[in-house]
Amino acid sequence: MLEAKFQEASLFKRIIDGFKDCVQLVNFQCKEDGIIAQAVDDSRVLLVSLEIGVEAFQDYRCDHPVTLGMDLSSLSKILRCGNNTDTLTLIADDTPDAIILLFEDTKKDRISEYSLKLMDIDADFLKIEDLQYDTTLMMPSAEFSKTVRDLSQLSDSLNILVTKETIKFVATGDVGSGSVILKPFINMENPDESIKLDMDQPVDLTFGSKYLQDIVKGSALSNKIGIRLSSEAPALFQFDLSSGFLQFFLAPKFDD
Amino acid sequence: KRTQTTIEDFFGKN
Repeated sequence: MLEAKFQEASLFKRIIDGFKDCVQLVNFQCKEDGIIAQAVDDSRVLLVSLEIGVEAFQDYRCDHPVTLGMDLSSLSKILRCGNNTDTLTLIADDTPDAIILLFEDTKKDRISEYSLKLMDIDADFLKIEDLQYDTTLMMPSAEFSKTVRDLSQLSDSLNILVTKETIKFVATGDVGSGSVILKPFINMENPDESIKLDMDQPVDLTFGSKYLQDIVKGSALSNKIGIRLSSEAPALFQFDLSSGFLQFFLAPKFDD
Repeated sequence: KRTQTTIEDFFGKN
């Protein structure tokens, strides 16, 4: 039996909205210590990895591990039926055909219940090793989001260059080019506004703009985004939850 | 010319 209660439905909505546009069919693996999910987009370039720890829930109980295969576009329709401030409980039995989503407005005694049919999804679970990264960057997610959206208008590729004291985003397209340069700084009054850079090796990497535009949809989950770059592995973009994370691994483009 | 790599170029199947 799974009973996972979010204090606010908005948290689960923001999690699902953060990756529903790049992957559609996802297996959610529910265990005693929380819920994890992994999915790769159709072009096999972007891997999404989600972990929701027990602490992120108001109440959590999972007696028996269970995998819930869901179509995110259908799940998202149901999630839009609940109000953001409702509590949301996910309920499934040990061999479920469907998952129950229970929204409760505690102030009004309003309860709404939806059921979503589950799917048998054949997906490989990829093994992600602990990778060594050349550069780790932490910056405001809104700033990263704006940079990606602005530069993506000019080119289908976005170049990220990091040197000791500078982070540079560059787009070069047919109509023109653009660049945004950021420097690390610490904002004492508002630490979330800080830009932190920890560089072992300079990096010069190129990524598909459309995938970066998918990644920034996770920005509603956290004020900050962690970016880890390596010249020999997919980049890692991470939004932290109060317990857990939403991660995107993005395979780079290489020069022939 | 740039080539797009895939996730499977880096991560193996479990």
